[in-house]
Amino acid sequence: MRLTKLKLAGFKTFVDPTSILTPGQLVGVVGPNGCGKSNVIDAVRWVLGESKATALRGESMQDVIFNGSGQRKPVGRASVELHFDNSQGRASGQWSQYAEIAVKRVLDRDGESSYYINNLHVRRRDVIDLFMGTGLGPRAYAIIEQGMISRIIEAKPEELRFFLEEAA
Amino acid sequence: MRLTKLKLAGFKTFVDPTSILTPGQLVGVVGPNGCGKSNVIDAVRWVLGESKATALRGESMQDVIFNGSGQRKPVGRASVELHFDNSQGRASGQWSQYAEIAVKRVLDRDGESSYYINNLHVRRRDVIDLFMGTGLGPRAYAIIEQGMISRIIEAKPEELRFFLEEAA
Amino acid sequence: TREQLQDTYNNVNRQFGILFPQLFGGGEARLILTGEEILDSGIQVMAQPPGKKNSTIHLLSGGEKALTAIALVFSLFQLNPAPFCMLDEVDAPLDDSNTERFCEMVKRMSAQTQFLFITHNKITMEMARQLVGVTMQEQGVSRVVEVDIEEALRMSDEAVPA
Amino acid sequence: TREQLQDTYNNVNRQFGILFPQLFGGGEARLILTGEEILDSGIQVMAQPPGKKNSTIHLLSGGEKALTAIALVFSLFQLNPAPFCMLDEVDAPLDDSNTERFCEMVKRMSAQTQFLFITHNKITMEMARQLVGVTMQEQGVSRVVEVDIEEALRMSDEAVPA
Ligand SMILES: Nc1ncnc2c1ncn2[C@@H]1O[C@H](COP(=O)(O)OP(=O)(O)OP(=O)(O)O)[C@@H](O)[C@H]1O
Ligand SMILES: Nc1ncnc2c1ncn2[C@@H]1O[C@H](COP(=O)(O)OP(=O)(O)OP(=O)(O)O)[C@@H](O)[C@H]1O
Ligand SMILES: [Mg+2]
Ligand SMILES: [Mg+2]
Repeated sequence: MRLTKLKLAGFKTFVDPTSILTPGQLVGVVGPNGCGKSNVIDAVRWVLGESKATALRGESMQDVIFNGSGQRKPVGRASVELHFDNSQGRASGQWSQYAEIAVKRVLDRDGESSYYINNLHVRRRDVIDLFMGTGLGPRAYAIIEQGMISRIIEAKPEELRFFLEEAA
Repeated sequence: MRLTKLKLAGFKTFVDPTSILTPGQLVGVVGPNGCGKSNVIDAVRWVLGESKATALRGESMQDVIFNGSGQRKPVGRASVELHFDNSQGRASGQWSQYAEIAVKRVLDRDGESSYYINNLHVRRRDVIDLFMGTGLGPRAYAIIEQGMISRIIEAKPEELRFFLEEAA
Repeated sequence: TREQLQDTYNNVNRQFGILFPQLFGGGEARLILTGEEILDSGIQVMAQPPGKKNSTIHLLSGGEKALTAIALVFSLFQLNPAPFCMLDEVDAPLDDSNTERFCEMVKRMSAQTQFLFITHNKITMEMARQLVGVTMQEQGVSRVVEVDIEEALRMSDEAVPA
Repeated sequence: TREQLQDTYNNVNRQFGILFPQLFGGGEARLILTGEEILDSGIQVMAQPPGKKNSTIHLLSGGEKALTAIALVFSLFQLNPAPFCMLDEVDAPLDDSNTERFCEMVKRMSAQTQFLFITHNKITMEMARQLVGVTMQEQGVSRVVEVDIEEALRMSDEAVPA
């Protein structure tokens, strides 16, 4: 289940529809301070079902929708889609038969989030189940946020247990 | 009151008596991970009166005393001395008449800390008063520990007030 | 269940014992259960960089802590490789020789797991097979461009236009 | 006393408004009192990097946060210069162009205040008038040597002997 493409629109600083292709196994992301690198990681965690705004550095979930800049007005919708190569059929349950899996999340300013897998409307729970036990939930060990690496081992012993349970 | 010299002995990884001369205004400290750079900052905060072991990354204050290494045995005493150039007489109170001020703190494994100013035995309070209001207390804004810089502005509004009061 | 958790704990602990010396060029590390019964006990990390005495992780330096945490995360990975791994400037506290050992390990693990890593460090950029540049030519708006290593280094130099 | 605190607040806020755009190459920032009465109110930071909308500091990036915090600390300094200032790898999250502006500012302030700074960053090393190298030729034991910039860069490469 390699990640092959990320598509963002209206998500934080990615106001224009943007595609990031990730064909290889070693992808470096570079750029000056404040240009949007960590926003890409926030986008991935959001699609995977993150439900706490503060975990995405916002106060409310609407803070992920592009909020305007010097020249641009705020927009009304944020959408992020991840494309996975599932040619080895490792995705769990009914999704194992598809060669490609596309997971999408959309949020309007005045509404709730909606989730899609291969363009079928699903519940948040279905997205969580798809990645269950792979270390790839919204807050599991496979995604390390900026500044968090050392806090993993400074965590209280009970918190370290949570990581172990996720890997079990 | 420029810092002209630091003398450490038995303090964390500085087991042998070590002098660091700092003649200039711009002093860079470099070296590989784990070699003892942040221990120098801990030494300065310790001399200035830091009384919480956890603020120096230890569990008890005895953790500042050299605890042994592959080839060396633990020692029984830690001592750090800071030398200041006070030729402009800016130190407060009775100390303004001295051209040089030396502040020292010594700790034995089985005892209490003792403080000295120009080799006169003083109380911890006297060291704190010497630097009062200069931003140089054990935890004031003039010493920024590793990893702490961003936490200063993420601090709660009441904590930011503390910094302001120190500068007042 | 209990056996599963005990198995996972034993495996992660073994892996941690293997990866830590590889990242540090020596030394040893292990996990310790804080209670008798695995189902309700916490986990503590003991780490001993080469040539140092065993210490609780609080005494470790900034770089030593980051590298120990990387060893632990990668141990979890070895056990149960996730589809991909995203790292946001985990190399920031590392000196050059630790950064090189970190890159060596990531390259080895990339045979099984895809890595996306954000970095400002030239040594880490050099291990990338593909470099994605994020810029803000238009203020406040992110755009993505393909870059090579020379351009990537220049980007870090380029201020976000004032 | 109340007047003193009000004076300090006004001065720090004014300085913050001057230093922030110097460090960011534009934009603006200020402090905000959370209550009516200065004697018991908290202080919040509002920061707007160039070309962005004003935001609470939580939305800022890692580098933007560090640079904003540096501007605030230096504002306190301008008001009441301490005998010296010690900085432990505050430049770690900064890209090259922000590191250069940070160094410019430290050099300007060094006319009044002595700076001791720990760094792994070549640009920051270059602003030092004196470089103190800390090594561990003997495992677990720190020693201090005078170094020049070439040696300093080599030190970061030198692993602590395994
Ligand atoms: N909803 C939003 N609309 C517009 N801009 C936003 C939104 N949310 C966050 N931002 C902006 O995104 C920027 C932060 O981007 P990000 O954290 O991705 O930077 P970065 O590239 O990781 O930088 P660094 O190298 O400093 O870590 C901030 O300047 C913030 O104002
Ligand atoms: N009392 C002590 N006796 C012996 N060693 C100690 C003592 N206290 C701390 N140490 C050792 O000091 C080391 C940490 O040093 P320090 O934090 O100064 O490193 P550093 O040079 O700042 O590294 P980095 O670049 O990674 O931040 C640890 O390896 C720790 O084991
Ligand atoms: Mg970032
Ligand atoms: Mg350090």
